[in-house]
Amino acid sequence: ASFVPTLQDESVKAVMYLAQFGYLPAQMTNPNSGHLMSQDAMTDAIKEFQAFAGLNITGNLDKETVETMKLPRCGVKDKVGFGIDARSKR
Amino acid sequence: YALQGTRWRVKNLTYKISKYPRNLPKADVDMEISKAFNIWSGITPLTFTKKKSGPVHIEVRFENGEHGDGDPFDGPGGTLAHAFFPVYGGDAHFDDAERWTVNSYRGTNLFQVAAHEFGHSLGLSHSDVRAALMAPFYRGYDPTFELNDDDVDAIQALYGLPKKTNNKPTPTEAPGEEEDAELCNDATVDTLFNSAEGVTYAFKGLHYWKLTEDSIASGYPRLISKSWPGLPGNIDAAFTYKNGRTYFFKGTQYWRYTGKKMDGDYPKQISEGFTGIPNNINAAMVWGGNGKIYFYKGSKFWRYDPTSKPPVKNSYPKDISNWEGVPNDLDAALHYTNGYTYFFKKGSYYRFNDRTFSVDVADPPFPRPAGYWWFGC
Repeated sequence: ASFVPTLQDESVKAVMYLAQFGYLPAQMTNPNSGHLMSQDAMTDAIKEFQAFAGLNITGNLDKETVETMKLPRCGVKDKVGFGIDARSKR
Repeated sequence: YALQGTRWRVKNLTYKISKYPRNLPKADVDMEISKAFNIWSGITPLTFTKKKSGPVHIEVRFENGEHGDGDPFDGPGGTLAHAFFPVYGGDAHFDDAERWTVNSYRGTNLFQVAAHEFGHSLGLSHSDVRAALMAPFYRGYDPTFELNDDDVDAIQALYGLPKKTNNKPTPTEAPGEEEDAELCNDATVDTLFNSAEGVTYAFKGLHYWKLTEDSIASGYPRLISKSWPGLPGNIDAAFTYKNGRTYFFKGTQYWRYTGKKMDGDYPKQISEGFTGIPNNINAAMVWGGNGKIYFYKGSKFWRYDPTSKPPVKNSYPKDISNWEGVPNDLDAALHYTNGYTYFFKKGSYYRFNDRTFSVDVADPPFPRPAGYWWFGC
């Protein structure tokens, strides 16, 4: 099974969000790379985010998860799993 | 909590605000940023000094969109701010497109977000404890904001406890005879005051003690921040006025409490609430002789009468030497329930007789050790 981000708007936003905050590789947000992602990888990333945010761990993009992703928040990554969180300071 | 993995190797850090937001007065920004640093300095050995120019450890900037670090801001909502861990320089950037506010339920509270970001600047990652400051989501303005234990544990895992209380047992966890040791080894206090209910408290560093007639009550010390939510440690002075409100002073700010509940939006500036009184006072009290408030700093004192205009007469400040036998550079002043006025300095105290208007001549003479006579050491 594969997950094609461009098919569903909420899913696209979720992929962007999960990549931005360290739950998925940053390459997933590159529009030129044409990355496909397994459904398992997406489910695991959603589960990890749900666990961290104190939500019910369903692995699905349920309403609670989507709403949490819309909350104003800090831009620093929650997880540093894919590469080093090394934005250059100056 | 989660630690990023790096921390500052120096304790005395500097910062500057090199780019201010569009929608807040500079003075407000300065104050909120200072407060945000203070919540971390209050529970660690760290200090934060503001500089206006030159190199600093932590640079604070309000930016729009792409701003040079490869992590552009996204306009109102969404990402509010981000900061760099110590290894990457510690800078904190705030999205200038947000509506930054002070003491308001509207917009986004600058103090709370800044406090969070400075946690990153000091080496903390996001916590999965939802009530922690270091949780990644903004939870709205909290007028009684205080750090969660998770935040305290995190930052103290990196930098340890404040110098004065280093290596002491956590009082609420380990009550026992050891608790008195800090006050008995060095009876210097930050302040002493009577509550509206007639209880006398001694404050020192982050802790406080409830005094009994000749000693301290069992179960103390306790953490000031636990009992007076929102109040920092290392208080300069405190008193309870005849309106039943207790006022606490520290640096340029003061807080007002009814009992142990903060009365609305504090801290406020001493210069606003107590016109004519300087910052960084040494001691304060309500004197039984006339019910007026007296502030002490260095070799001077000020008399403050809230019912008069101006509340401080032009003839003030006056020399503390007018109070015969009372030294300069006091730590605390207290009008006690027995009618005497007591002055404290470096672990010793002086009993001032309001009728003779001088320190009593007694045997043993004053000053006497406060540890023995006040704290039951």
